[in-house]
Amino acid sequence: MAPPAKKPLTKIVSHLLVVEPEKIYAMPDPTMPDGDIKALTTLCDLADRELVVIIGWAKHIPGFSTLSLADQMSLLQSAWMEILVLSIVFRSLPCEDEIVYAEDYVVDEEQARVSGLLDLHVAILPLVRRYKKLRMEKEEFLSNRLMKCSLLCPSPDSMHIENIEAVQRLQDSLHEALQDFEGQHPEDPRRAGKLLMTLPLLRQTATKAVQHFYSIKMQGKVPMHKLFLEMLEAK
Amino acid sequence: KEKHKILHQLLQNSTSPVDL
Repeated sequence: MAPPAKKPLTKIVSHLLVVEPEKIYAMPDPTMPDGDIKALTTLCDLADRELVVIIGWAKHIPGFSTLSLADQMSLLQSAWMEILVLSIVFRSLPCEDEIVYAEDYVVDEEQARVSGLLDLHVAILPLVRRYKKLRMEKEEFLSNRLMKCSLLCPSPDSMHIENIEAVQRLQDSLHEALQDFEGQHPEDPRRAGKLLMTLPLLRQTATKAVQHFYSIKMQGKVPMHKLFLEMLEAK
Repeated sequence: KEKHKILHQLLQNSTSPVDL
């Protein structure tokens, strides 16, 4: 008997393959003295620019732009740090105990220690190890995109949403896409489930990162751009 | 919305939303 034909990827997945944003770079200010203020300034600036990219990317997810503006805002305010952390984690997969904040900003434990990033480093590393165990590298291209979509659409009853049904429909279509993705891996039929099981650790890591940056904001020593501040305050 | 002005603006300055 012929093996069953692979189910074609949903429109969502095939569309996401096209709209993945271009890489952005950290570009640390060469005139600043090395140290924690420089490192955190670099990261806050990077996060601000990545946020702009994430917002633009979210608008390309089929169905997202048809939600009310208030619901789009609620979903992004809820998921932005998880999406940022997930992007960092996927970039770090090929490395050994290094965190790739950007292609030009790769930090190992010693560098993290001297630049005040050790808390973040220690928080993110277990997530990198977890995805490495899942041998995520091979599927990085698709799974990263689908995961980011799933993050954008958590359970609508857990937050303030105007039109729960519309968000639910978006969530359903994303779950269908995840199932399609699973269909691409007949050797590992529980792959989508394993991916979803990583979400609690991702949430926990993102919460730590938000707390970290919020306390930095309260200290007032590191300049932060308005969008990043806005999103931190929304948390 | 006033409090989240930039997010609001970025979402409103829509490049044509994708309709699949």
